Amino acid sequence: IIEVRDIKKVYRVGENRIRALDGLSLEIYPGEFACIVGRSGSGKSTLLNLMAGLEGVTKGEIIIAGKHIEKMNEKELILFRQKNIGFVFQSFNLLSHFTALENVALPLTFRGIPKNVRKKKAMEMLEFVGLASHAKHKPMQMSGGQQQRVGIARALVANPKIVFADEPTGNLDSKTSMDVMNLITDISHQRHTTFVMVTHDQNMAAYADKVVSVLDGKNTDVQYSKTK
Amino acid sequence: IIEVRDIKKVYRVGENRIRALDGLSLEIYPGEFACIVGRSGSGKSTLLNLMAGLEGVTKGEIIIAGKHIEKMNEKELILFRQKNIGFVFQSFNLLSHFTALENVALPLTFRGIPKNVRKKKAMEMLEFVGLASHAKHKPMQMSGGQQQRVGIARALVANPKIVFADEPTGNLDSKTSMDVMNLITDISHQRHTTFVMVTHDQNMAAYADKVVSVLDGKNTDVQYSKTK
Ligand SMILES: Nc1ncnc2c1ncn2[C@@H]1O[C@H](COP(=O)(O)OP(=O)(O)OP(=O)(O)O)[C@@H](O)[C@H]1O
Ligand SMILES: Nc1ncnc2c1ncn2[C@@H]1O[C@H](COP(=O)(O)OP(=O)(O)OP(=O)(O)O)[C@@H](O)[C@H]1O
Ligand SMILES: [Mg+2]
Ligand SMILES: [Mg+2]
Repeated sequence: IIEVRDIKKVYRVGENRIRALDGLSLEIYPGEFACIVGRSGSGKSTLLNLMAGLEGVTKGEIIIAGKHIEKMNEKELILFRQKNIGFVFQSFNLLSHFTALENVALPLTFRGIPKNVRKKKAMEMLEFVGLASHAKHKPMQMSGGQQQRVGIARALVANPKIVFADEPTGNLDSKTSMDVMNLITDISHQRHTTFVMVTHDQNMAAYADKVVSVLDGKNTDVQYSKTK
Repeated sequence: IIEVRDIKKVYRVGENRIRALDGLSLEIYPGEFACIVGRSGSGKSTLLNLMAGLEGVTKGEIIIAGKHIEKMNEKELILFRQKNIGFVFQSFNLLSHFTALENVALPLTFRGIPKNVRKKKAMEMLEFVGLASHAKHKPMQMSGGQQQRVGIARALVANPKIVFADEPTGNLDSKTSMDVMNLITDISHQRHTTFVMVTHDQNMAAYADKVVSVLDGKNTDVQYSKTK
């Protein structure tokens, strides 16, 4: 279970204080597929980054499986993420000097998995997202949507307990987007993996069990899927 | 008028040859709003980059207002782009050390426009895309959708004759996306600006006068909007 309690995040730009999150609370249960929607600039990426411990809170608490993320030091956060979390970044964040295969295999490296097993698992994930033919391509040698799919493969390859996915289908065509959503739904239900996804696309949000709307850094509405 | 005649683009990755474009032809008329759709990896960004002279063709011709883009040298291409073209990049391509305002003002710098006029026009464009409050923010201090809107403002600020827009709404919420589409449609019809937009979103493609479908580097279907 993920509990976010009255979270605030304030950024400073020169003299200005930007309140990216201004008192947001929410709960996400194990195996749940939750979706966060909201306007551009409403605080969605900031929320995901705080939950993954990639940024520190200004105020408030984030508790995942009983542990306070906002109290961890950098070493504890890194270890926590390596063991538990996959992340699909809005800006892909692939390593530019690594091939697609090496990017996907990276999370397995941190788990001490042998090289030949890493390579095999990474290749399986690339096949699953339809990119086996691009295994040796570096990020600059791939289209926007292809890079996005490599990011998705990387987030899933180590079977994390929780996956944070920030706009995972923004650069994908409809068919590929639906394939990714079906994959996420399957993994969520079969492996009891928790997904927290940000999207602007209502068609993609419809796949989730729960949809949380964020407005100006506060959550304002939680809806449950009627089809489940 | 833009004429693309039997264009081919082959990339090399190690021993492999990737045929990003394999004999594509199309025509876009002055003041037209054309949309290019297709699967991820089908060659859309490659096509836009070739039309803007940002990459060289392997084979074929691109003729804009009677000039052969594929025959221009680098200096001629730079000058041609500065005078005629705005570009919205799929990956935003903002300058990371510049503020939003400085990024938007940049095309005006190349036109020898005085600094105070540059700043005023750039600010007007930022207001138009709803980002006046972020004028002093650098790209890392903005959300994905905010960066995208800065890219749009930059592409339009110098009133170019032609705008190439690669997935201009991928990171935008529905409301902001419709605002951008209405802006593009207005500019296209009132100022006779030619727009060539890539999108995966059928709702966005519906705004265009003409929709060109690309499949594996070849165009395969051209449809005209029935509402015009
Ligand atoms: N610099 C490059 N080197 C090698 N291959 C490339 C390069 N750029 C693109 N490609 C390949 O060419 C093909 C077309 O790429 P392109 O970026 O034009 O696709 P796209 O239609 O824009 O896709 P998307 O919708 O995912 O953005 C893809 O298979 C891609 O991997
Ligand atoms: N590093 C930062 N420094 C300063 N301001 C920031 C920073 N990161 C984000 N912001 C601001 O905080 C607010 C929330 O940003 P955030 O990236 O969370 O929005 P978002 O909901 O993900 O938007 P989008 O849908 O456009 O991706 C925005 O106004 C943004 O400009
Ligand atoms: Mg975001
Ligand atoms: Mg593209």
